[in-house]
Amino acid sequence: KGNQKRLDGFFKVK
Amino acid sequence: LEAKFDDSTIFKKIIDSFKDSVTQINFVCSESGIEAQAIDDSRVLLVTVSIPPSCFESYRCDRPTTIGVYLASLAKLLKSANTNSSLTLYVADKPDELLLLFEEPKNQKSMEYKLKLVDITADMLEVDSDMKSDVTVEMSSVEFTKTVRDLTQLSDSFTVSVTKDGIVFSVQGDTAQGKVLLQPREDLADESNNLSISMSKTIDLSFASKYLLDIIKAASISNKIFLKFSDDTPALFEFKMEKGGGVGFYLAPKYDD
Repeated sequence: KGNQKRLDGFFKVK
Repeated sequence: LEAKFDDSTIFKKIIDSFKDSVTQINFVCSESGIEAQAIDDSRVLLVTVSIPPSCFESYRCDRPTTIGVYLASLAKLLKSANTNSSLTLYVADKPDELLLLFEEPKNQKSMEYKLKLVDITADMLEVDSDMKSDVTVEMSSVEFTKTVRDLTQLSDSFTVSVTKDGIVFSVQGDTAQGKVLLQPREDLADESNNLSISMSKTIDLSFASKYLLDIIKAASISNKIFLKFSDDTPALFEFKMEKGGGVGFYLAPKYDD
């Protein structure tokens, strides 16, 4: 199973 | 801030539950309790902490205050916690240190520690705690912990899939593979063994095993865990405390592009 995603791709920075 | 836990181990359990996942954290204290959020260095795992006033024997916060701490240091002080002692957290108006007062009236003993606060500049992510999900599972945290421990030995990737038949945790290693199927159940004798699934569609997600091993360190907070999954989005693993609040972990998935 491929790539580890990062949370930045899903959540905006406040 | 002046906040007293009647049992000092409550705070110890909260801190121990994520001290190995992140190195530092800003506790944001206000009238409505203590909230915190921290992301791990790899930016894959986000910890959220909520300790509402209902968790304390008494709670007072006159002015919103941010308390930045190194978790390794705080965890050292909390080794003094035990179920016979209360713990009061004090922070002065101009915060540069956190005072921890442990009291054991029965043993005529009190312990006082001071922890230097640190200025942490960390960006906060906007997470929606009411995040809609395709699947919600509520299950025993003991069962979850055992499953994670058993399966992650075999592979560094851990897959969760949920269908109407139940929840399947599986791993595919180089030399071995494993699969655990858990179906909904209702244990009238011990409600903490219940497993319930509510879903609007099936999911199949993979995560790095090492983060799951971090997450299960929070299982001492609650005998239940809430899992929320949607396709191609971070999963939420949440441990809720009896008196409100709790610790949650948002974990980004792994997938093929």
